[in-house]
Amino acid sequence: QPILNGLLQNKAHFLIPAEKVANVQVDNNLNHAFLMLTKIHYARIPVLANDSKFVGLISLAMITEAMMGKDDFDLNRINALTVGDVCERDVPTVENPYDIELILHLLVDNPFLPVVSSEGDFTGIVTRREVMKSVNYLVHN
Amino acid sequence: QPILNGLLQNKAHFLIPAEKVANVQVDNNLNHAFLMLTKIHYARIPVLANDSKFVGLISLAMITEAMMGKDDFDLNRINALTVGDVCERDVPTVENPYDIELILHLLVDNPFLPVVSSEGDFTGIVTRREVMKSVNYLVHN
Ligand SMILES: Nc1ncnc2c1ncn2[C@@H]1O[C@@H]2COP(=O)(O)O[C@H]3[C@@H](O)[C@H](n4cnc5c(N)ncnc54)O[C@@H]3COP(=O)(O)O[C@H]2[C@H]1O
Ligand SMILES: Nc1ncnc2c1ncn2[C@@H]1O[C@@H]2COP(=O)(O)O[C@H]3[C@@H](O)[C@H](n4cnc5c(N)ncnc54)O[C@@H]3COP(=O)(O)O[C@H]2[C@H]1O
Repeated sequence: QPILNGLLQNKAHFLIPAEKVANVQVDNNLNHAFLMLTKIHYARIPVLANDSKFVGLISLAMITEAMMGKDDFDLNRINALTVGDVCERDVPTVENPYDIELILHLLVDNPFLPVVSSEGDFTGIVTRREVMKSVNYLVHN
Repeated sequence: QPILNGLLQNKAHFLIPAEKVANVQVDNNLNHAFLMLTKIHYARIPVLANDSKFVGLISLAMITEAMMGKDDFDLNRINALTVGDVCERDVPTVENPYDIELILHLLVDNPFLPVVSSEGDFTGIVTRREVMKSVNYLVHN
């Protein structure tokens, strides 16, 4: 299994640590998340509670959907909402140390995976980019 | 090179044909793209001219950025704009038949690649998901 062995050697490089991952808090006003996601251009970012517990993911589309009426958009519709009101909570996560075969399987349908400790603490993310980098390296060497 | 051979066998399955790819036209009003991207939840979609020529990519963040003033958002700021005013035009594309090693290299930094003929016609996209699916299959078999 040359691919698996190659990826296993790179495994330690896959985790992007929590301090490098843009995130918002579950009780933040939705306007704050709207501004942040507009500025940083990441499609989806993690939502945390009390600074470190993983809650879910949020994207711009989840926010603009909350602005939609029957045939118009209204920015005021999100003034009274929080990140927790619109974020997606049912997302797959993995624990550290993670199993490479599980990561490869889950990354087929998810652009990245939140890495969460058994107590629910957010420790970072594993992204498709890091795996693609490894595959690209293995093919060229 | 077992990985490359494995991926080469799957190569024909990587292309998602143009008729299955959500897109907007370069001269569409920006409000139309705003509504579409809110409903379909894809992070970025292709922008075409005259139905079939590839122009670039557009995301919700590019639209909400055009709504931003110094310290507020105003939906009216995009009423007079078109998709062509905000879309990103400098994106890597590949031609059919594409080279797998080039695809793997470009997919490290791009979630998908538009496939464009030598006359500039949009023929579809190659996504990381399809490559991840192949890698996942090769590891498990
Ligand atoms: N500022 C930037 N600098 C360099 N490359 C950039 C970039 N923004 C996007 N990309 C490239 O585009 C890919 C898709 O980004 P997207 O924002 O849709 O989707 C991202 C985003 O939703 C999330 N993500 C990645 N890094 C993040 C971070 N530091 N903080 C929060 N979320 C992150 O994970 C998804 C997959 O990331 P991945 O790296 O595999 O894949 C990224 C990366 O290859
Ligand atoms: N409606 C849906 N059904 C099933 N899975 C879904 C989905 N929407 C998103 N996903 C999953 O999430 C990944 C990231 O989607 P995203 O919209 O950020 O980023 C997407 C999107 O910007 C674009 N894309 C993919 N398929 C598209 C299509 N049919 N039309 C337009 N754009 C498409 O290519 C990027 C990479 O796509 P990829 O398939 O590798 O990866 C997709 C796919 O694994």
